[in-house]
Amino acid sequence: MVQVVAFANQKGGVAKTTSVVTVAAALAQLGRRVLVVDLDAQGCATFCLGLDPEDLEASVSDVLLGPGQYAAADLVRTTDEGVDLLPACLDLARADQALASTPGREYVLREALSALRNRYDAILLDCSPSLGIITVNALVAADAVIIPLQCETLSHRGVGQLMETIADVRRFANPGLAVLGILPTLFDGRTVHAQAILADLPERYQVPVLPPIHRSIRFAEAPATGRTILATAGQSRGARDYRDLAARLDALIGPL
Amino acid sequence: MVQVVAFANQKGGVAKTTSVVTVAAALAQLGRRVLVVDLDAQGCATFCLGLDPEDLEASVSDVLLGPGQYAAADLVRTTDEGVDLLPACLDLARADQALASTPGREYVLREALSALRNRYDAILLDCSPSLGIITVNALVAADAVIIPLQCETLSHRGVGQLMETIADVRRFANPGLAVLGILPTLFDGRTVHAQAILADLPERYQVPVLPPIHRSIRFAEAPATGRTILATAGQSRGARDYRDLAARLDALIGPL
Ligand SMILES: Nc1ncnc2c1ncn2[C@@H]1O[C@H](COP(=O)(O)OP(=O)(O)OP(=O)(O)O)[C@@H](O)[C@H]1O
Ligand SMILES: Nc1ncnc2c1ncn2[C@@H]1O[C@H](COP(=O)(O)OP(=O)(O)OP(=O)(O)O)[C@@H](O)[C@H]1O
Ligand SMILES: [Mg+2]
Ligand SMILES: [Mg+2]
Repeated sequence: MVQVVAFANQKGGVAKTTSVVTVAAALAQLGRRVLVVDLDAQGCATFCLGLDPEDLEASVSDVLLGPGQYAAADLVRTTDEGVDLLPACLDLARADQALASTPGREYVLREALSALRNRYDAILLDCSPSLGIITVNALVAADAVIIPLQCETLSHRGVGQLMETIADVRRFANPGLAVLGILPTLFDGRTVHAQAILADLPERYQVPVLPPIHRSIRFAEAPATGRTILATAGQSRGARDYRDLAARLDALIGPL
Repeated sequence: MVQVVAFANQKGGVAKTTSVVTVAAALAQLGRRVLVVDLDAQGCATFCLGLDPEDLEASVSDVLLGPGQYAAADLVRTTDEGVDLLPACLDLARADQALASTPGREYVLREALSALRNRYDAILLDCSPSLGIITVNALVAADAVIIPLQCETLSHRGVGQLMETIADVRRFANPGLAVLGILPTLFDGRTVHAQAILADLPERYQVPVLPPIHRSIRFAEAPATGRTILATAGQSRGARDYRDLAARLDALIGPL
């Protein structure tokens, strides 16, 4: 049964954050109890869900770096999208250094989330564009990983390395980690280039390829409102695409 | 006189790499001797200029982490775009950890580039989407920084922090570091959202705002060819926009 899902790709700007918050909101609309964990020091997921990272007194960083002082449950916030949020702020930037000398540093997130698993049907992890210790923590903590990928040549750069990292994590720390698939994002079906990249994905990476999320100008405005596209343009194609993805996840999560 | 220019923004996918390689190629067309330094472990700039990061025997990482064994000059490669390249590969990923205990770790790039300054008119630094030690090295080594920014709400997330980092670098390590400006990239002039973000930039960040680079479907295909858009779609609007930017830089570089 899938419960904790990491959205990872160290390439920048491939809609990891947008996918996490929108799928989370869609799962909440299906009646699921959902937690989003923001693992990016820039706090984009936090911002998308209506909180200001600069106003936070404590964040996911305190949970990961200061065991004992805060339990994750103490720091969880509610949001207007009906999902809960373990928010991030700039403190997470020093996590790489701070964790470097901690024994078992790849497991701190898994530890922290174990106490939350019985409160949520789904826990979605938003990774930063890096394969550092925090992202490794996400892969170690997750039951499954989704790889958002923009259908452009440069997006292939990091996927091979990500796959190797996933293989390492499976071998050493998390044998159950499943690759749910590649999620083609920002998909512009009108260009030959994007179509060609999409067609080539199954053979290239030997993992499932999820139905693409189409590009839509309605996404850009949503973050400023603290809501997702489901609220700001709920009938748009982008909203429908993410609801379809959420329905797929919903089927994997187990009974309500 | 401006010679070393860093392109930095820890937000992912805002066309840092595309800006570096295209401006470099345009400067070369103006007769300048140009070096691109790839500072991203994913090697996107390296790939864009026709090299495979996985084929490299040595890279910028060896220069930064293994002083004495390689001089930067030994590792510079020529490319079909007429620019030289100090390439990157996955070795750079361990640089953060490896440099952590090195005294003067913020200066290793500046050191390495000092021997190259007399060989090039312009040295452009492509930063990864992070504000870690490698990006700080870029800011310490640079005469000037350009901040590529996509005109969408989420792009603002990291700019404030980047500005603070620049202020710190000026105060402690590189008083001469100039902010050449914000470079609006991937600009879609047809959307109200992008127009609004663009209009608000000067007041919001109190730095110059360069003319925007327009979105064009011709950019996505260029990396697969090992050439920039100047070669693959040289008359397109995107190519013209980057040539205009290169002309601006050319004027700051000093006599040919
Ligand atoms: N389907 C879409 N159509 C149009 N714009 C989109 C779509 N999905 C996301 N965006 C926009 O693209 C930009 C990049 O998305 P996002 O920040 O979610 O990517 P990311 O992978 O999380 O980036 P980073 O690597 O910096 O964490 C954002 O401005 C977002 O609003
Ligand atoms: N003006 C443009 N119009 C359309 N596509 C563009 C434009 N500029 C860049 N792109 C494409 O957008 C994607 C992201 O660009 P790029 O990789 O240069 O961003 P980046 O900031 O370097 O990303 P990262 O944060 O991962 O290093 C690439 O596929 C690139 O080809
Ligand atoms: Mg993100
Ligand atoms: Mg890049």
